[in-house]
Amino acid sequence: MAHILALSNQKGGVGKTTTAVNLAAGLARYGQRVLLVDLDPQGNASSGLGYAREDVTMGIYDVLMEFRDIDSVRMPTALDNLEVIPATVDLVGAELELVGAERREYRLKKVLNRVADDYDFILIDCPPSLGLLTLNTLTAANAVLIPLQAEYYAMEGLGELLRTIHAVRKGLNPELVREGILVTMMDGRNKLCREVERQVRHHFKEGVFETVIPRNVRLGEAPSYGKSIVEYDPRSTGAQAYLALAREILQRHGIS
Amino acid sequence: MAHILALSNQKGGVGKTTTAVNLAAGLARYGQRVLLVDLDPQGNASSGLGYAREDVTMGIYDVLMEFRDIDSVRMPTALDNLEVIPATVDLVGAELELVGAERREYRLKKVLNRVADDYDFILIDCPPSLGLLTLNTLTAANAVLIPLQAEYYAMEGLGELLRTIHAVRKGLNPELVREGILVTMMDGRNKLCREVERQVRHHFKEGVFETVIPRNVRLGEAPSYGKSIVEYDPRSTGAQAYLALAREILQRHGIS
Ligand SMILES: Nc1ncnc2c1ncn2[C@@H]1O[C@H](COP(=O)(O)OP(=O)(O)OP(=O)(O)O)[C@@H](O)[C@H]1O
Ligand SMILES: Nc1ncnc2c1ncn2[C@@H]1O[C@H](COP(=O)(O)OP(=O)(O)OP(=O)(O)O)[C@@H](O)[C@H]1O
Ligand SMILES: [Mg+2]
Ligand SMILES: [Mg+2]
Repeated sequence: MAHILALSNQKGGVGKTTTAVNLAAGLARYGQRVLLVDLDPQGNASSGLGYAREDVTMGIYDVLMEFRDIDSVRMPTALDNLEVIPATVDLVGAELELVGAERREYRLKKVLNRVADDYDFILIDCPPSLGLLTLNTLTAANAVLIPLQAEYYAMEGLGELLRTIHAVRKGLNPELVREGILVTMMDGRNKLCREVERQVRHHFKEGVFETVIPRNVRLGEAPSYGKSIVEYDPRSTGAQAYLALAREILQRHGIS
Repeated sequence: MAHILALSNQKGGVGKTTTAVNLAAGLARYGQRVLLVDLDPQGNASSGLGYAREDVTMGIYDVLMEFRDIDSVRMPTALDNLEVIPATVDLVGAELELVGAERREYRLKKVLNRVADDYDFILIDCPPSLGLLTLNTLTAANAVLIPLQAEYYAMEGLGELLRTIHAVRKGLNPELVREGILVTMMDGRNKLCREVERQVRHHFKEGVFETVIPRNVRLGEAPSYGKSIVEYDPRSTGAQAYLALAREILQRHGIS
């Protein structure tokens, strides 16, 4: 039964997609069967794995709205063990379309249940908001991985996100836990970055991953080639960090 | 009659709030009467100008839902000529609450009309999405200023945003134009950044501001003190760039 991870933070640009794509690739590299679901209407995770917006005709929107079966939208990637369900532009309208639907928060959970046995991990990339798409993800997930940019505004939004996770746990999904907080885009020379990391570790203790993702220009370049960092530049500090994160997560789950 | 500017881009973390706060401060520094409206439930623009989330009890949400008059939520800032209407946490629910409302896209336009004569510029900070809050902003605005991070994923989302602006111009707001595309967080040593800037200027020509905002750590520090960059560190490259942007905009509007 797959472990389902939500990559969520309503603060924009904190590294949700970059973490979703590269952690998925890292776990696949270590032999885990992985599915990445792109639930962000921007479709960055899809193009980051080689599915450019104009090439994708069906995706997670069609499954959420029950126009298609989930098996018809599971796409292969260049990596063994990694499949992706892309986002199409229709997803922009999904939040409004789902408002009146029955059991609207459980749509994603229902469809993922059908494939959960085929994977070891399912990662879901979320948009930068706490709307119905993110609620669907938090309802379907076993745990939330929170990418946190080491900046002031990003710290501010953390409380709101934790309150939302707590509310979902009390209502829609009692088993939802925090996988961990991941410090991203860390520049060790920057006083503010170091201060944010210190505060986060002091406050959340082992709720923060030991692995820290450094700022690394290769992480920004890889998506323009439709590749994960482990394919684009496996020796880069970015690739090494995401592989270390994959190992840390596997270790926490007792998988060697 | 105020010139109403929307700071919009559904891509997250591209510098919408940083531009809203610091351009507002720059215009105020040059003697313009400025109102900054925080329409992002995250409330970053509010705290960036000294109104921390826990101190704010009423804001733009109360005005949009017609619980309060706009005059009761216009707050002073440390800068002459600059007032702010903060965001409260209720704003998170506004998108869902407005779905069934009549003329739901015109709410913001209606309330801003009442105060437009008191200001030379009104800047509206948007959340990273194309939902009802952003639609309200695009309907109320005269022009859209598009902060664009010099990165691959940010370029990808530009088409979607331009299509939305075009759709709003054909329907809800025929006078909506583009104020310009602003390249942000530019690191001149980074090949990808230089390439993105080159492509944007090639494609949009004078639709791109001459002023480019460099990556400058002081811009990330200023919000933690609740200050704009022109107060926190006026000699920084970040402050100089936002003052240059203010001058460029004033020049384009024939204001010396
Ligand atoms: N560690 C890093 N080093 C350098 N650049 C990075 C790093 N992580 C992410 N980036 C770049 O920063 C930008 C923001 O990251 P990303 O798009 O993954 O964030 P996000 O949280 O998914 O954004 P959104 O809120 O829009 O979904 C992207 O252009 C990405 O390539
Ligand atoms: N030119 C710059 N140099 C350095 N840091 C910057 C610059 N512009 C913005 N930042 C920092 O980058 C982060 C993202 O910027 P900001 O929050 O303004 O983007 P945004 O588009 O408003 O994000 P969101 O989509 O979440 O609303 C913030 O922590 C901000 O302090
Ligand atoms: Mg993303
Ligand atoms: Mg913002």
